[in-house]
Amino acid sequence: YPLDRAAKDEDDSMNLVQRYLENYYNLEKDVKLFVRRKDSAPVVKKIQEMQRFLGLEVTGKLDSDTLEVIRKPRCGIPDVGH
Amino acid sequence: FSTFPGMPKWRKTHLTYRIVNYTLDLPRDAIDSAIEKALTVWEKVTPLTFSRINEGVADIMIIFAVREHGDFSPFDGPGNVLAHAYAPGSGIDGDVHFDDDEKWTKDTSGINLFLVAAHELGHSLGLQHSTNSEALMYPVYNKFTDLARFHLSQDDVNGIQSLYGPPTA
Repeated sequence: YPLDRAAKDEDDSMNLVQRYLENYYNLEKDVKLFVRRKDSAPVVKKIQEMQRFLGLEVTGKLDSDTLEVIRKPRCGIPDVGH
Repeated sequence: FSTFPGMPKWRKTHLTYRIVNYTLDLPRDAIDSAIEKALTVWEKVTPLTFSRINEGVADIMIIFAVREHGDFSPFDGPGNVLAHAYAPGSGIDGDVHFDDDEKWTKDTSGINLFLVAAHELGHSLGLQHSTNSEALMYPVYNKFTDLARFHLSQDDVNGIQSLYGPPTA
């Protein structure tokens, strides 16, 4: 049971990150963040872009600091204009 | 700081605003006061002035809404997105929308209406998000802001004055 719970929490976090990158950093909706891909470069690039904008350490990884900022309330205007 | 693509800005210095509806989270006078205070933040550092109208179409129409609310940019329920606003222009442009699924408060026990209004009105006047985490135009809500000592950062001032210049003497 705890293992299932942890897996669900992780899924929820991943969905949140996916939506965050789509909404604010123009991650293409057909790029699935959490399917193992041969080429993870577009996703890593978007995570780096987000970390750079938010003044976080630019690692390209979803570390705890990055996830913490993603969970904070924010304005709905995208950071990257169309 | 940054501005919207094409640097849209108001071509007049006197703007009207209208509070079209109210959240039930706060008394009406508290909402009126938060919006007025948020406008004053920008009024102090620009030649812009604002006056309120209660009927008709204002330059800046302010609404509280939930989920889909007619602009194809639905709110997302409690948390995450708090509000959004449109760059200067006619029609929906310049307008401010607050997500009424948030708990709006006068203090920081919930989401402080003044802080979010001041940020959104920055968009209404032409500022995009800043990458400076000290700036009002940084896109992440900071519940630790000292409301009693609130002031715009130099980054916000530089941004808005790049569009409108300093206040007239």
